[in-house]
Amino acid sequence: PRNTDSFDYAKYHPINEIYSFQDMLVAENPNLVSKIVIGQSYEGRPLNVLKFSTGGTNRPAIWIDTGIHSREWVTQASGTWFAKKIVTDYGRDPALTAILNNMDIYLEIVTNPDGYYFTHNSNRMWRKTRKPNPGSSCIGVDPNRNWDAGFGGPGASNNPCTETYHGPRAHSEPEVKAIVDFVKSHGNIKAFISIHSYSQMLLYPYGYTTTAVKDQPELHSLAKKAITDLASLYGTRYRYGSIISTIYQASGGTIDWTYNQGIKYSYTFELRDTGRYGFILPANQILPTARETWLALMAIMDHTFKNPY
Amino acid sequence: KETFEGHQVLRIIPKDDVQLSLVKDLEDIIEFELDFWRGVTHVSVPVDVRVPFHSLQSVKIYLEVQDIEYSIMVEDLQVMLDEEELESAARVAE
Repeated sequence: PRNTDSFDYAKYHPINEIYSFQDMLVAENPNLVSKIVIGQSYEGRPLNVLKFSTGGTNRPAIWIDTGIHSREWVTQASGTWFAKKIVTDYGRDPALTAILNNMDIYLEIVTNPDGYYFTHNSNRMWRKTRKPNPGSSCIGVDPNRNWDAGFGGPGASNNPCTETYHGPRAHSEPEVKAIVDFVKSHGNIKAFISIHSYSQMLLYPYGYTTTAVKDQPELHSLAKKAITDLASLYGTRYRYGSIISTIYQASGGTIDWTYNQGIKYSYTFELRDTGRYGFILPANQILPTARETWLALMAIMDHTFKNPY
Repeated sequence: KETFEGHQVLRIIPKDDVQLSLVKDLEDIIEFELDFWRGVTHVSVPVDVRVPFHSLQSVKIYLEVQDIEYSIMVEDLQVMLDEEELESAARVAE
């Protein structure tokens, strides 16, 4: 495609096409979008983060990532659509314009690039990173069990051959460490949203303990508002709640760590579907999934903007 | 390129805590090479698991012997993946 208007958002793209989309979007919107490389994956791919900013320095910010589990293709595809939606709606949608006039948005679309490349070329079912595990013939770590939040506890595996292997130590994976370092150096992120599929759920911390987070009432009611807005488009039904009460115990999880860093509005999405297709969601569901999810994201971002802390 | 001919995705519905723990035990049988798409959570909440062809019979016997209800969510994973590739190629052609 020659520009991001003619990019086909209704299909799954290999990593090189997503990278070139990101460069096109930056080139087309130099006053709104920039690309930050927060690090490199194990195999040396850039960890690209799109920054949407209308100025200021170190403004309060919102972080969104997709594709940390590489086989969850509808998330990277939705992230690509979100990027275009932000530049299209800025200046048109009053709510988004107000957010961007006061906050920055960071969007990492391909959070696990080695895994994503591997799903396109070798194993469509690949979920983890691609870093070898010393002493084992099995490769990769579950990047959503590798964070320093209940790390190594129940709800992750210490066997490198399993899908939920937590890794040799917290933040051992460069893809995870890069986000950790970015969040710590930025220091002013107010919402952190990590997007997975499938199951149709909106989850907040904790996953590693049954202890309720101190902001549980607010996070719960905001989640309810978000999934209500999501359902308003096509009637897609989501469940919501804390990770441990809604699905299962999961230790070393992303948003448990971000919440413990003081980022109150920490959420994980599990997008479509509930299991008819699972990870092999047909491409004709990308756009409806992205559109309905955007309504929930806007609810969370709007609440974050209007409730500074 | 890894292919998945004959792999099935089973949807298991544990009826009670005993069955929940029996399904959880499946996670530890490494030789089955199971890939839990949706992990074990609570009673009556679906567990989705991709079962390689070589383990299918053993896993189904395990479930049926314990009277654990399951259904086949994906008959043949490779068929679905082929369709995904075809669809993608068709869009590129378009």
